[in-house]
Amino acid sequence: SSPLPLVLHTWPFKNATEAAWRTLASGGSALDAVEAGCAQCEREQCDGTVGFGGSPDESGETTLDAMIMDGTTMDVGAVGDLRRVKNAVGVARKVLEHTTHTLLVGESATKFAESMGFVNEDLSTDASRALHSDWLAQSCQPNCWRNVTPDPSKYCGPYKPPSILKQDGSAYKETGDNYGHD
Amino acid sequence: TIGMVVIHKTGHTAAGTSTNGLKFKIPGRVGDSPIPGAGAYADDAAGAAAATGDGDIMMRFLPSYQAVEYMRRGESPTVACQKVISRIQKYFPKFFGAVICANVTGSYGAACNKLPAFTQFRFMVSNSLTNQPKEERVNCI
Repeated sequence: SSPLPLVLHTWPFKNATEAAWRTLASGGSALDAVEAGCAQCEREQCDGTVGFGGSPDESGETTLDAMIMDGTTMDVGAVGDLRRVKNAVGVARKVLEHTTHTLLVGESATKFAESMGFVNEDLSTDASRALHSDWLAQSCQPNCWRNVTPDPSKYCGPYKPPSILKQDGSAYKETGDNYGHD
Repeated sequence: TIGMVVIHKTGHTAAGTSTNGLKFKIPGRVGDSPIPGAGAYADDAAGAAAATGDGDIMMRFLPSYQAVEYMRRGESPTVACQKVISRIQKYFPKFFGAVICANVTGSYGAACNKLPAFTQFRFMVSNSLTNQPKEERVNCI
């Protein structure tokens, strides 16, 4: 219902919209605009769910996922579980431009990023460290485990599947419904 | 998560995402955002879409790919997004998630899964009719 060009994205991150629009206005491609908009959010840590210093994993580390896709060539670049590099969508763009791959993940994605000139730096902040220590203080609740012991809805790990425990004949017996979530 | 789609005035499309994922995830967990067809998808022949929400669930349905395929068959962006949400609802009625869709003429829409604490989804639009970025809302279904 509206003429082109169009920038559309999730959540009210207005600066990201502006960054993408500015890129188009200055002659950038659609791909350039997507990269600029997402990178703006990475810098600004949009609502704590984008960029460094948010959503720590169980070990307290922030890791990043990003992708970028060119709808004209169907070229895609993506990184998953990217560690210690802030500009995830920038690395995804390098995967698109400098490899024939689509998705690079984890520590090796970090090595690739370093080879492309990205800085290796700690993605944790006081905020993400505080989130993690609060989580530990609340018996690691919520978490993403099920069908393990000890009861993940009550205790921190490390966790084991019940079958391993049974094999080593431990006295611990599974009792009742220990899923603890939907 | 930010999921973004851009339709250039020439009709070229692009899509992308960036996120730090789920809080307190098991180390090594990757969500839907970096997976083409899940976090985002774009095709000049049909349009582009992007998703946000519980990636562990949403990626199983390749929501952005599915939305583009609905638009390829002529659905409006809003209906395309709604049909994707409905598909996931059947299996996971309480999932947290939303999808944005745009076709190559610049029409756009969004849809989300209604939960007690999530009844509206907010997204941003900028096009040649809005002289500045505009926040829009959609009621979840």
